[in-house]
Amino acid sequence: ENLQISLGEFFDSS
Amino acid sequence: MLEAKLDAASQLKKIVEAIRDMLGECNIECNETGLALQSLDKSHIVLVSLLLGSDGFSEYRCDRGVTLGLNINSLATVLRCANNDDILTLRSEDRANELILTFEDSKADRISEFNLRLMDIDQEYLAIPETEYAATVVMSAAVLQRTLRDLSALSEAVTIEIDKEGIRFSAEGDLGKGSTHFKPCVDMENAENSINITLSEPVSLSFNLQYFSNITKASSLSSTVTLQMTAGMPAQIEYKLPSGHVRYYFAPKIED
Repeated sequence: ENLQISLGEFFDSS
Repeated sequence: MLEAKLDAASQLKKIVEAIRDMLGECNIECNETGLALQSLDKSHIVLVSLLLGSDGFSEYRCDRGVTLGLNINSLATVLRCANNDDILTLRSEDRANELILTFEDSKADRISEFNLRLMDIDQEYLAIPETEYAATVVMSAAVLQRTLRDLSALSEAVTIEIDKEGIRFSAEGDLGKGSTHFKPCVDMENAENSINITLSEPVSLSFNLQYFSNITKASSLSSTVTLQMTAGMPAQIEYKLPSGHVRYYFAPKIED
C-alpha cells in the first residue's frame, strides 16, 4: 500500500 | 494602495472557482509586478501558487506592497455577484482592513460595490526548491482531466509512468485495474491535443486521485497543462494564464 506523505516532508517552511 | 482593473470579471471568477475548494484563509500578496498567492491546501498535500501579472490587468497600480488576508470562499461568494463581462476593479488602501470590489456593466449604467473584510493571517510559507525535473509533459488539460476521472472509478490512487515511449496512467482497485497510455504526438490541426515529452530519465510516481481531481478543476483556465516529475519529489502541475500561472506542487504517495 502506498503511503501519502505531506509536502512538509519536501519543502521546508521559510 | 492597490488599484487593479480587469475588463472582464470572468478572468478572476474562474480562477477563484478553480482553487476555492482546496483553500481556506490565505494571503494575496500584491506588489508592482502583480498579485501572488501561495497556500497549502487543507490536507497539506498540495501547494497552490497563483501569479496574476500586472500586465494582465487593463489598469494596475500598487505603489507599496499590500497583503490581502481573506478567506478564498468569501472572495468567491462576492465574485458570484459579478456578471462575467462586468468590468471588475479591486481597490485596497495601505494597511486597510477591507478590499473594495466594484463591478460595472459595459454601458456603465450599473455599478455594484462590495467591501470584503480583510483579516490578519499568519500563514506558513514553504520555500519551493529549484528542481531539475527528469520528465516534462505538455498535454491537453481536458484530456488529463478526463483520463484521471476515468481511473478514479477504479482506485483512489493513480500511478504515472513517463519514459521515451510516452506517458502511462494506471490504477488498480477491488473491481480490477486499468491504464491509459499516450505516445508523444504532434497534432497539426489542434496543437493542444499534442503530447510533448521531454525526458532525461524515466520516472514513475503515484498520487491521490481525489486531490488530483481538485487540481484539474483548473482545466477551464488553460487548454494545455504542463506536468513535471522527478523521482521522490512533488510533481509540478502548471496551467498557464495569459499573464501568469496557476501552479500546483503535489506530494506523491511513497511505497512504504
